[in-house]
Amino acid sequence: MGCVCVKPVKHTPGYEDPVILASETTFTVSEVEALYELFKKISHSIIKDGLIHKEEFQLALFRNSNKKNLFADRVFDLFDAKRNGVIDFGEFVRSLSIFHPDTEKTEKISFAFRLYDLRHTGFIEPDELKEMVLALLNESDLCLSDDVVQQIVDKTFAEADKKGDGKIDPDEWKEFVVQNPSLLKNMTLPYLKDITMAFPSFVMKSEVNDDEM
Amino acid sequence: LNMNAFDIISLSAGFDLSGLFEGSE
Repeated sequence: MGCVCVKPVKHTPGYEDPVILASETTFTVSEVEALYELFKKISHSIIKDGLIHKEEFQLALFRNSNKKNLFADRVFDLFDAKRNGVIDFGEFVRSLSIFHPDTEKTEKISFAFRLYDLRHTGFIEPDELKEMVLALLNESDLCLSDDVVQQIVDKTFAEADKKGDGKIDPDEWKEFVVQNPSLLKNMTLPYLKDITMAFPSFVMKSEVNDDEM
Repeated sequence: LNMNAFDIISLSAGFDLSGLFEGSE
């Protein structure tokens, strides 16, 4: 009697079951599987170890692996939840889920706060805010004098720092975002609404029917 | 300039994650 040898599917390090990831995120199982195709492409673009290194993240974002950008660094660091210098598949899916159009605003507000809390103090402070404005000016054609930048930072703090203690805490940030909803526009990626339709090349033969979930 | 500091920061290309998808199609 013969036997059937089935070659096991080889997954990248940090691979997690799409069913579990879908249950923990806004994505369906099919969407998680589509994201795995995207993840494999990015994670094999330079160092072919199945993990996304910062250079690969920069290459995907900017078509340039050497382009330094403070904000891309911050996004990478937040995606890298285990803080081991790379993004694995589970981290990739869980982080991108925050950018899904259907994800709760509170999650987006919290993620944005952590992005801006450069020094991980639990607050956004004036020197951090000024550093970020200067970093943006440095990467753009906008040219503003130091006095003008300081005025913008002071005015922003006057509006956001309701308690007047010189720093923006998570509650003040939430209130400020409610008054200025445009601040969350970067926190939503329409592409994620239905990644399997937007990127048909990523559609795989799924073993799990989303309707059965 | 009638923008708050966060509006200015949000203009950074580093926040535009659509690049992750566009380059992989």
